[in-house]
Amino acid sequence: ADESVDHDEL
Amino acid sequence: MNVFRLLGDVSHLVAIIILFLKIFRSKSCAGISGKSQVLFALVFTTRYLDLFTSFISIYNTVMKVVFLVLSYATVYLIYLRFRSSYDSESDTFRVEFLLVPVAGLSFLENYDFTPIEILWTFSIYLESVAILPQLFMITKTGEAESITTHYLFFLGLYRALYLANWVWRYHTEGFFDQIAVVSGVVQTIFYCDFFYLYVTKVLKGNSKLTLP
Repeated sequence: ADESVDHDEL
Repeated sequence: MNVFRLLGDVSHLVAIIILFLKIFRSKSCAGISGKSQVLFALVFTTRYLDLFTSFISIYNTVMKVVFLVLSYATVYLIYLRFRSSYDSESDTFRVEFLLVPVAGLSFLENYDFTPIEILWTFSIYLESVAILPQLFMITKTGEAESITTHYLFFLGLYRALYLANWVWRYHTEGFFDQIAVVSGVVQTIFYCDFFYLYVTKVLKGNSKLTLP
């Protein structure tokens, strides 16, 4: 994967 | 950040603090499922690995650290400090029946087949079922102290508020996290029966929740 998934929630 | 998300996080924090203080002050973890608390510590550990890989905000980092510290502190109180009060005979839910399917599903259905992403997915799925040992314990003993029910209420309310947050985010920013939303719905459904009992019994002034 070239881009990690962004998880902005807790 | 919207009001539902903020209230959800506050509710989550309140739940965890209520449980920690209940055990700490009474020096007893009677009626509390140590298994559920270990699962929640595992949930936070596998979800917040991104503390080391990406910075989102001071708020995000502080909350993650607080959740991690409090969850491990609670496990410590139950299994070490106040171990003699731990009701292991009533805490008999077989957690492997949760862990194995959840682990399997997180390999099959995720956003990215990388270790950190699979662990994040695992944490989302596991969180949705992590309370089951606690609910099972209450069903088995047929009662719960009111302070325990306040803990469960805020813990359930947190994910319900996140559902409102996801509806809000979908309409305002087009954000849609399918894994989190589906798991969040499942998680909230598990609390519905409890919410009903909480409102009809505990809030009407009963000192403890007794099952019919």
